[in-house]
Amino acid sequence: DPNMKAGATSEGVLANFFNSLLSKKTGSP
Amino acid sequence: PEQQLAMLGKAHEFFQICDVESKGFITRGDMQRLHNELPLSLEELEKVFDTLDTDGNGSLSPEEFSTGFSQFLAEQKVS
Repeated sequence: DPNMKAGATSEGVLANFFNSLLSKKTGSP
Repeated sequence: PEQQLAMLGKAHEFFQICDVESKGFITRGDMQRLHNELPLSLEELEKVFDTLDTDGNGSLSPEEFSTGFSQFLAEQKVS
């Protein structure tokens, strides 16, 4: 089911987005 | 309460990353500019914008943004 892959749902894509922001912040002191 | 404040602080920080011109709101164009900074496709950023833009007015207010962020945190805790 292609809809089951990570990032396909709006929740998944939102989680991706905020996780990226979180790692971006922690990545640069 | 303390966690709530920390969450709002983070949401504010992230809002400013998106709102590079300090307009006080985020447009679809601002979101797409993040394509250079975040490992997300333009399509995914569109989806993020649409998900956060709950009133569908084409711009994200700080409130919409922090609401989306707190939803994300709530889901993180559940899973």
